[in-house]
Amino acid sequence: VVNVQQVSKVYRMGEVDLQALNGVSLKILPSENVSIIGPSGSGKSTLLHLMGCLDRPTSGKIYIDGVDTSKLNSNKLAEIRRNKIGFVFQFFYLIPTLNALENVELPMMFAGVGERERRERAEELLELVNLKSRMKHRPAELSGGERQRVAIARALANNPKIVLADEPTGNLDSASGKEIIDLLKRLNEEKGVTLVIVTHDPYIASIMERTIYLKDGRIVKEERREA
Amino acid sequence: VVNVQQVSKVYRMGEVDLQALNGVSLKILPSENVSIIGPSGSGKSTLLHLMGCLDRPTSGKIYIDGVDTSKLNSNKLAEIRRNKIGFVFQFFYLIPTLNALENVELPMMFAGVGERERRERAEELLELVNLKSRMKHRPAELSGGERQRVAIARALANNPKIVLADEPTGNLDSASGKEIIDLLKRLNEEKGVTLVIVTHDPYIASIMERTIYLKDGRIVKEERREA
Ligand SMILES: Nc1ncnc2c1ncn2[C@@H]1O[C@H](COP(=O)(O)OP(=O)(O)OP(=O)(O)O)[C@@H](O)[C@H]1O
Ligand SMILES: Nc1ncnc2c1ncn2[C@@H]1O[C@H](COP(=O)(O)OP(=O)(O)OP(=O)(O)O)[C@@H](O)[C@H]1O
Ligand SMILES: [Mg+2]
Ligand SMILES: [Mg+2]
Repeated sequence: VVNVQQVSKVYRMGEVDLQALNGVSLKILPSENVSIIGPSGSGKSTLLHLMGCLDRPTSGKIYIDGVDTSKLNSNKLAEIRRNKIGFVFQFFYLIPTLNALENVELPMMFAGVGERERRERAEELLELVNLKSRMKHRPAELSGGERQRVAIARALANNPKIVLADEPTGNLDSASGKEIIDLLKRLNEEKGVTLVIVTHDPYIASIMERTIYLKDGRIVKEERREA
Repeated sequence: VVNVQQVSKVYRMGEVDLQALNGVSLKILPSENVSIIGPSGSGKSTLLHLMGCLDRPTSGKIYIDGVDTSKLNSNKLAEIRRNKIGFVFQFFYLIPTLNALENVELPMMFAGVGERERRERAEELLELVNLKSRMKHRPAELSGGERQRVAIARALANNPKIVLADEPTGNLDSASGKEIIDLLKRLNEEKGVTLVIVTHDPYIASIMERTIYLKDGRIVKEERREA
């Protein structure tokens, strides 16, 4: 479902160029579950943003469902993101002026879902992440882990085919974190949602069927776990 | 150095009141190192913000070095924060328009430190957290864990007597996280800096001499480790 071919990403900063990714190739097949693990600054978020069509590679190609994303204009890319990809950002990026419920409804509004259905599904998703009692809170009125759970519920709003999650449990205690990972794994096992999770948590890597190790912008190792 | 007496914090939200802390009492002695652990939403950040004089309790008292903070005006509180307390926020709150070096220099500017000394100390601190090669980057040009390390260097800028750190390693891989915690522990052991760390990481709790367990806004347990 995501095919990354020889992708590099260079951030141009005035006189200096910083190579965040250097010749990365990987293929994620439908319904796979994969973790990407590596030191701080190794390029995990950069790779996930490119796979989620949120940024363009400096060189190399990214195919989503066989479509070459370099040929698509920004409207087409936005359409793919909206309909196929659920993205959990490392820093959540919730809209500060909307409450939890409205933040989860937002992707459905863009997808043209009716008001009643949107509202019911948003409540259902907030219930799923144990946040129904906080659904009228705005982000500033939520704890760190609570904001993270809103961000996860929002990523699931449009029933995505693939969920790309950047450190989805960094702000959660181990019980809440395990609940979230179990929820994502259930979606993968029961509904075939493809799952790519960037994490620092070895527990998460240990329960994924495939772990990709990133270091200094390159893939240095890959492991497959027998299910 | 911090004495919390029967502190409660209620967030008033329109028609609903939310009690985040309910009758919390604790004493932190000079040069102690303490971890505060508990589920997401249990009131850890709220407690840390009150101890750091960033917010006022709804009821109860907080004494810093024996001074009753409820009697101080906001200028006096700011002075205590500037001179005595180093705060690492859960979401860093770096100034987006300043680069890493300038963010670390900022507290020293407020404290009236000269330009040359400020710059040298800021470079030293960024070297200490392994970020010297990124010191001209602005926050948007840094990875999650790199931003966190800038926030830690900034908290140490004015040689604080007490460091209050809210999940200082949540965005770091285990090697970088361990380096940061070892750095903070060294400051505690060699310079007597009092340390209060909110964390979800059981490893950090296991190396602190005292662990306070918070649940639903109350202290439910406390453990002391034999050094
Ligand atoms: N916009 C940018 N401009 C310049 N450099 C950047 C930019 N974004 C990231 N970088 C640099 O690229 C490198 C990779 O960043 P990235 O965010 O992908 O790392 P990461 O593996 O997600 O790290 P972490 O685990 O700390 O979140 C980092 O060293 C960072 O300094
Ligand atoms: N400004 C606010 N207005 C209303 N409610 C708030 C506000 N800030 C926090 N809360 C609520 O108070 C409770 C405690 O929040 P707090 O941020 O202290 O928790 P925490 O233990 O730090 O959680 P986490 O581990 O997720 O960061 C949460 O349930 C949250 O919804
Ligand atoms: Mg990252
Ligand atoms: Mg918190």
